[in-house]
Amino acid sequence: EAVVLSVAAQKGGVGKTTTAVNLAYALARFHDLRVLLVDIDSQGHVASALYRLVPPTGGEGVSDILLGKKRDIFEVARPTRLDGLHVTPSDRHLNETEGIIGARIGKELLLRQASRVARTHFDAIIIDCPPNLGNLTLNALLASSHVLIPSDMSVLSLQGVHDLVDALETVRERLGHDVKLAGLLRTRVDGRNRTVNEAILEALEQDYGPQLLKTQIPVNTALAKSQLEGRAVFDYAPASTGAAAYRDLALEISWRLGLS
Amino acid sequence: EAVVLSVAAQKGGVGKTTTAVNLAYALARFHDLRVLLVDIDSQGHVASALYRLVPPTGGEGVSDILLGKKRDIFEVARPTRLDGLHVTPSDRHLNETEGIIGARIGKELLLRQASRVARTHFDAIIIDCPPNLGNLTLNALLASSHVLIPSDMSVLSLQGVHDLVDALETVRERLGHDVKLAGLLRTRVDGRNRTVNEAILEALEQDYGPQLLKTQIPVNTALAKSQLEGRAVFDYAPASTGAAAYRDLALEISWRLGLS
Ligand SMILES: Nc1ncnc2c1ncn2[C@@H]1O[C@H](COP(=O)(O)OP(=O)(O)OP(=O)(O)O)[C@@H](O)[C@H]1O
Ligand SMILES: Nc1ncnc2c1ncn2[C@@H]1O[C@H](COP(=O)(O)OP(=O)(O)OP(=O)(O)O)[C@@H](O)[C@H]1O
Ligand SMILES: [Mg+2]
Ligand SMILES: [Mg+2]
Repeated sequence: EAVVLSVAAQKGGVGKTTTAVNLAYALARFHDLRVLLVDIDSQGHVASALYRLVPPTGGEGVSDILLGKKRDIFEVARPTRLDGLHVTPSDRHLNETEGIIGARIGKELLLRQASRVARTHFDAIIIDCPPNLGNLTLNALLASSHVLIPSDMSVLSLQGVHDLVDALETVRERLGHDVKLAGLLRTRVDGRNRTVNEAILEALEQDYGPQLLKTQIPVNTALAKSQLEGRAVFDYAPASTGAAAYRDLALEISWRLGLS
Repeated sequence: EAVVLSVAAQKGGVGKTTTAVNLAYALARFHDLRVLLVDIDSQGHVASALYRLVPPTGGEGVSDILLGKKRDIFEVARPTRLDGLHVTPSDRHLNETEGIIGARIGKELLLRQASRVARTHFDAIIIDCPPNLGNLTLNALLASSHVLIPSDMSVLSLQGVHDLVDALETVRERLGHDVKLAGLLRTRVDGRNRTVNEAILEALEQDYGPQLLKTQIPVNTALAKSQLEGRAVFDYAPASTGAAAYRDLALEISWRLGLS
């Protein structure tokens, strides 16, 4: 059975997509794993960040799964130019779909039920989530065995981390689904901002000590540039600090989640 | 009648809250305007970014307005330590509230109807929006005379700008509400990333030429630090490039919108 890892954070712009894309790629390429990258954010940034790897989608996306037109995310998974990496893209109707499923009984379990087949075909499934704790993120949490929470070094992001960790507690207690916190990932760390970094690190260590991942992702323009080029950072700038950091992250995650 | 300005962008982390907070403050302090800052993002970051100015809220927030418990945003507007600036805060139930109002007839008009009184008491109302184009952002657009769209210099943010501009078109044509684009604001501009900046600037100029604001906001740690301190950047670091840029923005916006 696959490890299913949601990359989620309520705060916008903290590096969820950048992390989901580069982590999925690194696990497939450097750890020889069969990886499925699922995009449940209606912005659809997984397909744009990797546009040179993922053939243009024919319209089918996550909405077809949530609305029951397709039975499993495996049916909408597309191969990419990297062996071992498949992508299930988002689609433009996902905003409307979220509204439509809102009234359904068991609305938060749709993605879990629709990933049974995929879980037998892949070693790891990575889910890129939107910047909120709405129905789509809830679906991802209930379909996941683990959650990775990126946070930039800001006080605004920190508050969102607490809200999400509380939501995980609710998922465990009220919905009876044991989703583990794979860890908290510090992102966009700018070495020049010592005072802010120290203040935020202290708060993160105090609240999440052992769950704070050792790997941190520095501010590195190669990450943003690689998205402009539609490639993973490893292809665009293999020697960059961003590529090194996401390679380290893949190693740490594969070790923590028992993948290899 | 007040000018009502939504600060909106589908992309997360592009500086919506940083812009709404510092623009509202600058209009009140440097242009002697009566300003109301409304937070319709359930993250509630307006209150955290200005925590030294805004007394802790007694629980009443935007949800009470959308659910009809309070008739006007004026009833929930709180004075701050800056003369001329009031804040209508968000609240923790706003996520649920968005789901509840989803099924109501005329759900997108609730905020507009609930701001009639406030519009007669203020010169400018600034609304901080969440990172999506859901019911809450739609309410803000329909309550607004203008929209300001922040965008960082990234390809992912650019796509979201097109979606929002399309949504404004739909609001005008289908819902018959004439909301004007006040302008596009370049944020988090890092002078070191010349190639990415040029590529994004070219795309923005091509698509939005005259609507691209002259003012741009540089990357400046004083902006993030001022939030850690709970103050507007003008109080925390009046000589910083961030403070200068937001002062320029207030000047450009007050001129473009005929405020003063
Ligand atoms: N370590 C980094 N160094 C430099 N730029 C980065 C880094 N991580 C992310 N970025 C850039 O910051 C922006 C935000 O990152 P990203 O879009 O991955 O965040 P997100 O959390 O997925 O945003 P959203 O909330 O909109 O989904 C992007 O333009 C990305 O290129
Ligand atoms: N010009 C800037 N220079 C440096 N840091 C900035 C700048 N503008 C914003 N920031 C920081 O970047 C982060 C994102 O900004 P902000 O929270 O205002 O964006 P947002 O669009 O409101 O995010 P969300 O989508 O989560 O609502 C914050 O931590 C903020 O302090
Ligand atoms: Mg994203
Ligand atoms: Mg915000």
